[in-house]
Amino acid sequence: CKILKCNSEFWASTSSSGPEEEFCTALRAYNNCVRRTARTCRGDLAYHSAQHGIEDLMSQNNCSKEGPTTQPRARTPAPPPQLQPDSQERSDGPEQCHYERSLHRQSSPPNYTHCGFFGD
Amino acid sequence: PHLRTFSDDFQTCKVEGAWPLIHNKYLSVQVTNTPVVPGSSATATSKLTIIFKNFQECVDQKMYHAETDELPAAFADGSKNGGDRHGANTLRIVEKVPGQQVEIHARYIGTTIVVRQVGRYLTFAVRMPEEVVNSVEDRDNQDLYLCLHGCPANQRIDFRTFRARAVEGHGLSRTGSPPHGFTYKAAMAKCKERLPVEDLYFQSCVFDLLSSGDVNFTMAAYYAFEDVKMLHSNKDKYHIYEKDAFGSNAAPR
Repeated sequence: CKILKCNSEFWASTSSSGPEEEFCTALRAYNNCVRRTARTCRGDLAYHSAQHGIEDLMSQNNCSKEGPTTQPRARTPAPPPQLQPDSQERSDGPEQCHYERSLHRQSSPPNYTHCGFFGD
Repeated sequence: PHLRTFSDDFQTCKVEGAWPLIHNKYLSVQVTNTPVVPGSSATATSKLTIIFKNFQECVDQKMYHAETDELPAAFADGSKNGGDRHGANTLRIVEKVPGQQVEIHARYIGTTIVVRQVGRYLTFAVRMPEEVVNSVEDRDNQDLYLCLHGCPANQRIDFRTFRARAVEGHGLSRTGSPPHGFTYKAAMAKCKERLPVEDLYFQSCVFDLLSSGDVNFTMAAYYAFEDVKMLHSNKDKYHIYEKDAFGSNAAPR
């Protein structure tokens, strides 16, 4: 159950005070994160608290459930050396989600290997 | 089954039951192999499970599972991509031939996987950056991952012994006919139709026809080589040949 990761990402993304819309955006991202943990966190007290907490915060701040979401960056786990994230995002996903694109500035191109398993 | 490892070793293995092919920080692949003919040590793959692990802002954890006669064009949860994160489309499933060929593109780790059903069995092929291959979580427990280190010695089948027996006719039944319908010569001729170069793909085709009598294995070897052409990064290494007694590659005939 990775509910604590959702909590810490939410708090990291809201640590600096900003306009209310930004808070709603972060809250929606938090809600998405919590929903993704539903299967593994069933019965976990922190998970159920987060669920109720999000609902309360959404109504207190008049946030709609639909709308843009942010993906907090501050505390995402460090990627391996050649998968360094880039702050620039493209329409089909952040730079760090494109292995080859994220290597453009590396000195040598990656080596690819192959494995096959077939027959009897 | 026949295994071509990440380091281009070619082996024929027993590996009956569930065996892991790949396991690293980003994904795990496991196969289940069942005997092709009762009493024979030759097995083929009837189940395949791939788990793509949760990765940063890109993809949720996704599982792909295929079995004989069930080659879905979707992950186990019914989705075709990496979920609802920003980079979800950097993991996606593409159905190339319904029920026969599926490609999984995991761009966030520079990886492409091809899964096929040929006859009654599954085949697997992958292209993966070295960096991802070597991103192992526990170096002490990497021995069993077949794509990385090959099959354990006690699971390997000696091609040459098997072939020598076939040539001498040791495999013949009491009636004088081969047990599963192919003589060595007939198997050679059949495999030559699809695999004109007598490399290890050709040899594995001959082995499969002799051990199973199932002509579909000709196509398994053929498509395995097609996958090599699509996925291998070095054209000079597409074909690999049997090593001689001194460990060097035999010259192509």
